[in-house]
Amino acid sequence: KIPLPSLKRLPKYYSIVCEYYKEGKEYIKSSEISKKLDIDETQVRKDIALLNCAGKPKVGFNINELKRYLEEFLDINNMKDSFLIGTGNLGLAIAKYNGFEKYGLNITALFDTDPHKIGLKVGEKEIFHVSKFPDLAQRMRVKIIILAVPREEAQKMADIAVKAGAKAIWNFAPANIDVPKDVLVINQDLATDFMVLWLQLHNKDLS
Amino acid sequence: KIPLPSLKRLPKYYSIVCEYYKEGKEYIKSSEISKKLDIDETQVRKDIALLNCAGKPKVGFNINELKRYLEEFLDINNMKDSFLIGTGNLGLAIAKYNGFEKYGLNITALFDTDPHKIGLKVGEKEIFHVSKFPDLAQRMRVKIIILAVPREEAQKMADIAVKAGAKAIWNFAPANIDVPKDVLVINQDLATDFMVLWLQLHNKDLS
Ligand SMILES: NC(=O)c1ccc[n+]([C@@H]2O[C@H](COP(=O)([O-])OP(=O)(O)OC[C@H]3O[C@@H](n4cnc5c(N)ncnc54)[C@H](O)[C@@H]3O)[C@@H](O)[C@H]2O)c1
Ligand SMILES: NC(=O)c1ccc[n+]([C@@H]2O[C@H](COP(=O)([O-])OP(=O)(O)OC[C@H]3O[C@@H](n4cnc5c(N)ncnc54)[C@H](O)[C@@H]3O)[C@@H](O)[C@H]2O)c1
Repeated sequence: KIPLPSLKRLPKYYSIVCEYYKEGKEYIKSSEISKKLDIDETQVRKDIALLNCAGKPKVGFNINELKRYLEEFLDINNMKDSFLIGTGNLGLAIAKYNGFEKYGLNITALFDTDPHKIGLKVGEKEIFHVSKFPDLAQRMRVKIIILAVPREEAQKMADIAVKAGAKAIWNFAPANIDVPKDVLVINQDLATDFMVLWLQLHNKDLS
Repeated sequence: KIPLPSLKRLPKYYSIVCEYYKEGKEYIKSSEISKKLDIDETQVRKDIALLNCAGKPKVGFNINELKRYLEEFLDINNMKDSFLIGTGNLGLAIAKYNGFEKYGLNITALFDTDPHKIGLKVGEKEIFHVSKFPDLAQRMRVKIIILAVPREEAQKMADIAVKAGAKAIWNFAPANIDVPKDVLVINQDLATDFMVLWLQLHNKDLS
């Protein structure tokens, strides 16, 4: 088992390795990764060691090799399907974003209650009425649900998702949703990310 | 100076403490915080100790006291103004989101190039033409800029922001932007957050 803090960093290493790969670079040092992410260099080495990928002293890690190890770990070649509920400004921005492809993440269908939106397409993805969600989620065995609905709708939609077999909910609505123990909920709050930026800018010296 | 990993966690503690405060609870244990965030309990204690806030053994931290210490640290009562450039789906979702208020974060004005959007209002905030940005940023001494423009516009807008006195850029565009050393850039990538969710769901056992 990989510790959670390492799990959170490995996708970021992959992003950086992909950039170096695109630029045709052959090697990358753990110091280069640690500088880009403003983290401790020994931490980078420890994380990569978890993948059993060895570097060369003074030279660093071979880009092709590290990329392959990371792709295996992130299971890049396996499409990770998900459904998105709520196609307002946030839902549409997520549905349109092509940054998910690099990790093999795929939002296959969108759902809403607004009759004006049903049948519209965002790229290849179609907006279905939310009443079609349970049947489609079960038939296509989709386990990851993205919730971009208003706060007051979040719990209700989470219940429907869990009943239809969801195992993970990525929740953007500012609401605490209750789910059974075997369902993972990640509450995404961009406000917390913004606050962290502000703190770094003012890196408070509390002494 | 507070270490960066602790800086990233403290706003999340504040979110949880605010919930307990709203529910009228008197105390909170570090184990309760660690369970909600799936992190190590001793880490929570170490972080809170950085604020010089002491808990009572077996009882936990007094909610009012911990909330006050966190608010002082996060400088909650000091409004943190920012400008947002790019009012497409993502920009509008960010501008509309009321989750920023709890940290005293305030997006005071929005900017775009699309003539159909100029003059529109999102709540109290007005969309100005981007040509007005340098003058307004300098006059209002706004140091934090949120970039929600297409990839190919990101560097150009970052240059304009830096020239107008920006000290931190919260960048959503999938582009590496170059800025002087004294300017902080945080690249936000929701795809990385999504990938971390998937990894937690499948918590790979690499042994
Ligand atoms: N966590 C964050 O960082 C963050 C950032 C921005 C917005 N938000 C939140 O995300 C949510 C969406 O934001 P937005 O700006 O897109 O809002 P929005 O009002 O523009 O969109 C909401 C959409 O959900 C649809 N909807 C309502 N009830 C539904 C239901 N039961 N099933 C399916 N669809 C339903 C509406 O028709 C609409 O299309 C809000 O709760 C907002 O507070 C969170
Ligand atoms: N990092 C992430 O997690 C993430 C998630 C979603 C979207 N995105 C990215 O965020 C950006 C915005 O996404 P969107 O869905 O809102 O796109 P969009 O096309 O809907 O909106 C872009 C907006 O920017 C405006 N614009 C273009 N050039 C401008 C300039 N020079 N100055 C000011 N405004 C300008 C356009 O008029 C439009 O209103 C894109 O680059 C997208 O790839 C990132």
